[in-house]
Parts: sequence; structure tokens; C-alpha cells
Amino acid sequence: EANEPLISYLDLEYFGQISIGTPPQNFTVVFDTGSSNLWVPSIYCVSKACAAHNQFQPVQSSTYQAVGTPFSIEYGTGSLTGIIGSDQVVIEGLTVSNQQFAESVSEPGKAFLDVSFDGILGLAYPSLAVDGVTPVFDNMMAQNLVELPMFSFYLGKNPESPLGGEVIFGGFDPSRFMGTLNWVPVTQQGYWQIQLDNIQLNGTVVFCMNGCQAIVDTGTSLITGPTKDIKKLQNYIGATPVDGEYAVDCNNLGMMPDVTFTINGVPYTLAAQAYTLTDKYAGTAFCSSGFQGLDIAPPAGPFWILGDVFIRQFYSVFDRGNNRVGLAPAV
Amino acid sequence: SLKRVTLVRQRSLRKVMRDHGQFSHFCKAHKLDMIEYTEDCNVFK
Repeated sequence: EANEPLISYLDLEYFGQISIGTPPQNFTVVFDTGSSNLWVPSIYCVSKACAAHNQFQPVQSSTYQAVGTPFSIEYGTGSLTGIIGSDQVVIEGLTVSNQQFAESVSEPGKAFLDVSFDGILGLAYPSLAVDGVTPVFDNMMAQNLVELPMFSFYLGKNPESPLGGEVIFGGFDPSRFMGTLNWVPVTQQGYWQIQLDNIQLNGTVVFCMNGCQAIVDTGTSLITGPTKDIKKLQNYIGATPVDGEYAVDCNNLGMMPDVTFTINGVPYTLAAQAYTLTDKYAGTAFCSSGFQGLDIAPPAGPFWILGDVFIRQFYSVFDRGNNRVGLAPAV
Repeated sequence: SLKRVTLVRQRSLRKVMRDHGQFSHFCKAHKLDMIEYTEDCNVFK
């Protein structure tokens, strides 16, 4: 049995390009540190969601090899099923040979119909991989395609900026962050899981008083925590239910508390402007809370998820060589 | 020696649905309760 990937596809915003096969077939994927498989829609997929996206055609690839293992991932609105195949995967000039990946033949619900990505490229540890497939980054390391066994994420803060974000394989870019990286040990090698010391509001410890676990997850857009804590947190920041989601008054951002995650003795502070999502709705500004309740059941959970809302503010380096996460304020 | 992959940023599905006034319908259709966090919110797993 494999763990489910944590993917809040409703809020995903950052996407990259990869290609699979010879000649290359292009796909838009989410680079997701919360799962470990690569999957894309198959040409044999019968779901409407597949028809709306790029589909992999194995017969068109001279380097494709069938594997045939059944593949399944459960989502709340259904299940994604498919089979495993093997081919070369190219990511920005890096050619990963003999990469096993899932070709989905059935995709869940109507939600995937409208999403901007074709598939997911998981960057978590091999223990999370469905069917025991070797993850892409593990093959990159094994095939000596990266100088250092690490990758890093920069997620742009400005939605209008031409550079949405950047993943770097093989190291990190000091020009993307301020100061030096603070390294945090990985506590469990599945997700990129770390220890939180506590969570403060305006300097007062309110949650996670005796420490708790968190994962750094680029496949989750918001910051999630146990529902009982998040309900209180929404109350503290003044978020109220509006049309099915928690909203805050955009005029109150200056008065809302800072939220600080203390990690390995270092404070990581998010101002209200960082943990709220500002958008326009019906011609006016609409601010929604960047926090969301999500209970992860034992034995994997409970844990908090530091998603894009956190990573936008803190450049994140994922170091497989030393099993640690590096964090520093993003520029 | 660093391999950079550029990420594009696009409006999330939630925002797109909100633009079209469809988000609350989507929540109802999938029995999502973003406020009370019922177990049906497992869609976000």
C-alpha cells in the first residue's frame, strides 16, 4: 500500500514543462514535493479530463518500453488509474533514461477537466512512490545527471511577473534568497517532513506548543493544519465564511497578526499580506485566507503542510544528500 | 551546472471558478465544506 499524494489541485498555480519519449512529447506538470510518482494522461484514456490535455502516445515513441503494472491514486472525487510504462524523460536538457511513469487511462471527476496541468512529477522520497517506481530525481542522481543531490524551489510573489517561479536541479541559486540557508533535518523520509518548534501569533505561542510535524510541499498551495487549530487561527486573523470559503477584509491586512513558524530555533514570519490570497472577484478586491484545515490521520499524520503560501516567502532547498531542507527569505 | 526549469504561474482553478461564479456550485457538487471541514474535504488529499 502506498500513501496518497497530497495535492490540492484547486489552488495550484505553478507549472513547468517536461517531455517524454522519442521524439519528445510535451507535458505541463506540477513539480510536487508531496508525492513521488510521475504520471501523465495516456492516449488510451477514456475520461473527458484526458481529452482536454496532452496525452502520451507510446506507439509514437521509439524509446518506450511497456511495463504494464497497474497504477492507482485515490482522490476525494474519484480515482486516477493507469498502467506503468518506461521511457526517457527530458527536463530542461536533463535526459533521464528508463524512467518509469504512469499513463493514466481514467481520471477522476470533472475537476481535472479544467486544470492547467497535464500531470504530476513527484519529488518526494521513494517510500511514497506508488508501485515502488523509482522517482525521477532518484534516477537523476543514479544517472549522475546532477552535480549535487539536491533541488530547490523559487516561487515568484508577483502574479504579474513574467517569471512565475523556478526549480533548480543540482543545487540552489543564492541570488534568489537573502542571507544564508538555515538547514532543517528531515524527520521522516517520505514527504519532506520536518519538526516545527511552535507557531506564534504576534510573538505569542498559540499552536504547536510542544512541537509538531510539518511537511514542505510544493503540491499544496495553502498552509494547512489540524482543523481544530485552523478554525481558531481563522478566528484570530478575522477570517469569516463567505460563499463557501474563508475571506478576510482586504482593508484589514495592516491590522492582522503576523504568523510565525519557528523551525529549528529560527523564526519564519508571514505577514498578513503573505498569508492572504488577494484576487479580484466581481470587479472588487477579494482576500481569502491562506490557511486551510486538513486532518492527516495517523500514522502519517497529524502534520501541518507548508505549501506555496510559505514557500513563496522562503526559498526552499531539498537536499537528498544530507536529508535536510534549507530555508531562507526569498527575494 | 545548475539545471533551471522555469515555472509559469497561472490562475488557479479555484480563482477561475470563482470568476465564473462556479466555485460554490463546485463545492456543493463535490460535497466540499471549506468552512466546517467535514470529512468530505478529503478531496484535498
